[in-house]
Formats: sequence, C-alpha cells, structure tokens
Amino acid sequence: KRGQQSISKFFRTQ
Amino acid sequence: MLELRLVQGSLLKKVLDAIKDLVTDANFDCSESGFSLQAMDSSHVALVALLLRSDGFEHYRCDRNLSMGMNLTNMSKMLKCAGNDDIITIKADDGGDSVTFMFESPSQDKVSDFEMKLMDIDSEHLGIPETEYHAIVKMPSAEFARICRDLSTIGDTVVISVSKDGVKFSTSGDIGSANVVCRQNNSVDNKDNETVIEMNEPVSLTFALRYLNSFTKATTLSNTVTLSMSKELPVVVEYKIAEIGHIRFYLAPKIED
Repeated sequence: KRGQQSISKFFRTQ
Repeated sequence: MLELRLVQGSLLKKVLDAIKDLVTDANFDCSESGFSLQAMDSSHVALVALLLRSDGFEHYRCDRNLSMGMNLTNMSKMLKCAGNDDIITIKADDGGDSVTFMFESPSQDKVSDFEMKLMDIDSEHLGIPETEYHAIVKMPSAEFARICRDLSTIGDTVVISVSKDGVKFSTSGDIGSANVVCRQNNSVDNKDNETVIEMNEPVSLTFALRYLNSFTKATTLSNTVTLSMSKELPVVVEYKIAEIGHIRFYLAPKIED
C-alpha cells in the first residue's frame, strides 16, 4: 500500500 | 478599478473547464503583472497555478492589487454563455462585491454582461520555490491524456519513470498490468508531435491517476505538455497558454507507508 502525501508539505505558506 | 479585455475569450472558457472540477472556490489575484490564481484541491493533494500575463490582454487596467474570491462552478456557468469567438472583458470596482463579465461578439452586434457575486475565501498562499528538476519530459498533450485515460482503466496509480531510454508509464490492478514507453523522437514537420526528454538523473515517482486525468482537462489549451520531475518531489504538469501564460498542476507523489 502506498500513502498519498499532501501537497502543502512541499511548499511554504507565505 | 479593474478592466481586462481578452480578445481570445475562448482561452478563459478553456481555463475554467480545466480547473473547475479540481477546485471549487478560488481567489483570482490581479496585479500589474497579470491575472493569476493559486488553489489546492479539497483534499490538499494537488495545487493549480494559473498565470495570464498582463501583456497578453488587449487592454489591461488594474489600478491596485485585487483578490477576487469566486466560485468556479458559477464562474464557469457564466463563461459558458460567451460564444467561442467572443471577446471577454472582466470588470470590477475596488472593494466591490461583484465582478462583471462582458461578452462581445466578433462583429460587435451583440454585447452581454453577466454580473457575478464575489465571495470571501480564506486560502493560504503557498510559496513555490524554483527547483532544478532531475527530468523534464515534453510530449504531445493528447498523447499524455490518452495514456492517463488508458491506464486508469487498469489501475489507480501510475509509476512514471524517466531514464535515458525514454519515459515509462506503468500501472497494475486486479485485471492485470500495463506499461507504456514513449521514446524521444524528433519530428521535422511538427514540433508539437515531438517527445523530448531532458534528463540529469533517472527518476521514478508514483501518482494517483485520478488527479492526472483531471489535469488533462487542460489539453485543449496546448498541443504539448511538460512533466517536470525530481526525486521525492511533486510533479509539475504544465500547459502553456499561447502567448499569454500557463497553467501548472502540482501533484504530490505517493510513498510507501
């Protein structure tokens, strides 16, 4: 099984 | 005061068709440089970034930076009322609670205006750093759409692997498995038919096909698509919008639990 990562973890909140 | 006149109004219709199923509500940001949008899908797995540069509009007036919250389903309903050859003008007053879409037929014998209520949308703006990608694949957008559609009938996820031999799309499911390999080719007659692979390092990433299929709704905007990939980072699926900008979809890879 593979887990789906969230996109927000890759980019900084401005 | 904001007034943006887009002669090729069909581009805006196509942009909405490309993103309205992925994102429900979004802020359109208007500044001196252009008309843009950044939004995540409701499950925060994918992000869409749209830019329509100011110099791509016939007339572009934006007195001060403006962020307009719109429901994309409603916006799409309104834009569907514009003819494909119509010129579309977007108008808004600073601090107003509505936006007006004006449609002019090419012969100027029919002019319509549709006013839409704006909404307050609380969304976080993400900073997307410039990245050197391990591999960049440029291919015909229709080919990419075909592969995503075909593979999603077999499995839910696709492994995209770029090596010196080409780019491989692999999936597997209950009924079996499938691999599609596209090799670099050079088309003398038509650059749009080329598959071009720039690779610094081999890279292999796994993605949910449901999202990639959603991105391919942008296929009508461009004959080619670019996939930019780096190890353990989101893929960027980019469609250039002729002479005016781009739409970029970012999708987080799946990892072993």
